Amino acid sequence: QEPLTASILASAPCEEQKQMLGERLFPLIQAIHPELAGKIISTVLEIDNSELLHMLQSPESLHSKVDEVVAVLQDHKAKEVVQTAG
Amino acid sequence: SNGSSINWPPEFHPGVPWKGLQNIDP
Repeated sequence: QEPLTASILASAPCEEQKQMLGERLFPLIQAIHPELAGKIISTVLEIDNSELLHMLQSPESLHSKVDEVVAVLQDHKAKEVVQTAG
Repeated sequence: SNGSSINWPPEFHPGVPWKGLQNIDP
């Protein structure tokens, strides 16, 4: 599979660009966090496409962002549990 | 629905069109 570049991405319709990035990010993130991959990707897709492209090319950047998002998701879940418990 | 947003955010699945978080209420 050829690398996803900014020019390839730019040639796609706006609504498909996030989809393309998500498809490429999925196996990478699934390898790090299999259980949370879907939620992590839905969260990181809110980031600028240029940064997402950088994450595809830089494992360090990808791991850093994944750690950040996992912390946010776990914090969100913890708050929901507290609210649900009253 | 049980009225809880504990399952938010929605999950991205390969092959399923992604419409973004803004289009989905928590």
